[in-house]
Amino acid sequence: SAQPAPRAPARARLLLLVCCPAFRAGFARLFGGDTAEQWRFAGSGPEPPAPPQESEDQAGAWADEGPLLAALGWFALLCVEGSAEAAAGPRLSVAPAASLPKGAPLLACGSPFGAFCPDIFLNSLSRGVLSNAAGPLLLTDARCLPGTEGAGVFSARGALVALVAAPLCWRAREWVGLSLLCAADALLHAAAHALGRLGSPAEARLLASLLPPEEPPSPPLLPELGAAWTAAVLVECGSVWGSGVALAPRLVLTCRHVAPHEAKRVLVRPAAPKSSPVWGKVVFATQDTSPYDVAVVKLEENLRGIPFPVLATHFHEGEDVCVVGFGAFGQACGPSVTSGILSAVVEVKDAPVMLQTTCAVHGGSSGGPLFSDLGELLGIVTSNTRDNSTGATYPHLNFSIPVTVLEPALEQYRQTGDLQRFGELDRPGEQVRVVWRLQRVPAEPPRSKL
Amino acid sequence: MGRRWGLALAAGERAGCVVSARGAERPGAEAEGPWSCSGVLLSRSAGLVLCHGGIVAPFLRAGAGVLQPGAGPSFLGAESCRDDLRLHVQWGPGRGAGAGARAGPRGALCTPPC
Repeated sequence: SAQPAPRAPARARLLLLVCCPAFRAGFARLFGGDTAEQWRFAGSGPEPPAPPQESEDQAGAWADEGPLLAALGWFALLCVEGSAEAAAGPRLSVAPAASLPKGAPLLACGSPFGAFCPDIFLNSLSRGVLSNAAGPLLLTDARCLPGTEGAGVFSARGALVALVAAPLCWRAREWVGLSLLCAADALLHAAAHALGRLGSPAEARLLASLLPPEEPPSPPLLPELGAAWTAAVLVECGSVWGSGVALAPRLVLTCRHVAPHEAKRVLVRPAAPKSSPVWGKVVFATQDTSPYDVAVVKLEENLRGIPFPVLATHFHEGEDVCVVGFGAFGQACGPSVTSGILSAVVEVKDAPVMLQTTCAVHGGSSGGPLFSDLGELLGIVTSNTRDNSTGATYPHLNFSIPVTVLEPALEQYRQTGDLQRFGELDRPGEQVRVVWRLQRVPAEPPRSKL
Repeated sequence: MGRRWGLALAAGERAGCVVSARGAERPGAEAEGPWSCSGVLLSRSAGLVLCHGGIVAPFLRAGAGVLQPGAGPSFLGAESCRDDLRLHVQWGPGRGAGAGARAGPRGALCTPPC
């Protein structure tokens, strides 16, 4: 290669270790409270770390599984000895994390496996979106690998947004496919304050100079994603919860396994800010024998302030898509946004019957909307993938029901209140059943030449 | 990746670095570490680098327990780590196996044929 290799390693000294208190508070709120759904974090490999031997504070999330995990949320400020580089060059800019909406594109730039083979791995790039945020605790679906702890995550404009706190995480031993970040502005603010207390005013001033000016209060939820995205709702049905999508003021679509027909009442919590929860009842759910895992909820009151999505009529393999759902966190911090592409459109008799995407989809996302880049509703998510022989879950291979399958029944219901056409979802052809059982579509029998 | 990401690419390449920590060799004892992670070069002229704190946790005089939530302050000075801590920072430019690529053991990572 003609490209120059990395510089030789330079000696550095530690100035301080700092953690962001607001990050830790957000962490405790999101990950520390539910002992039933053990969150685990690791930087050592793709397998979930073994559970702790004894119960620990914070539901095991702070378990001592190596130095990187013991210090989750702690960052080190170093000073390279001698002059790092005389040339000034472009100045690093820092973007306030609160200014980024969910779904904003991000670029992570880190070194997988740390100091292992930097001439090959230094500054490896990974693209994703801001999936969720709880104060300075951010989540991204950019794929980050062990060794990228501490890596910078940048906005499309090139401003530093966050540093990677934990590249891999699991919930209930299921790989979530999101990386945990700490907002750079909050971290630098904490570091500058600490340096001032430690008697290093020059470095404190330098850090403070990197900080962006104070911004007004955070922007409204999900503005960049298009108004349609606020149609995602949390559906609670007894002890079960999942996601859904509002299609009309009193109409919500979700999955049968989230809101089965026997359910008397369900509570629908909109994602839109300042929207109140609304009770509803399941007016239709497909039979257990149907491959289409769908339920229709009729609400007792109108949902307000939600622009309802336009239904897609066509699907384009390879197009940019995103899933909005309450997977992983429930109502703890609003819906998560994960990005990817439409990886497959499976058709039977020239009609789409199944969509697959590369978005990260977790338990709790079922029923959530799958949107195109233009904000059209492509389908509703029903499942991700599990290998029963190994128990491994693959969040980046998931299945959705195309909205074109549901559209005729939805249209009739919206116009007349008649649910009759939904019954057709219980009577799909055998080829559709075969597809959803992940079996091969049988070839047409050979025609007789007689 | 393309024009849309040009600014982010440039910023990442310029700020990205890798940090390693190890204990100084002592007579009769193997050196601790190395531990390593990624980092961000905040200021090239001042040589300020921010990285994950975990790589220095094994060198804390009071043990990594001081990092647990509620265990102490939200920052620790340099004196909280042992004197034998040795830190190194490596940064770009560049990708690809250049002239500076060092021969030697590559640890446990390999490239199995798919």
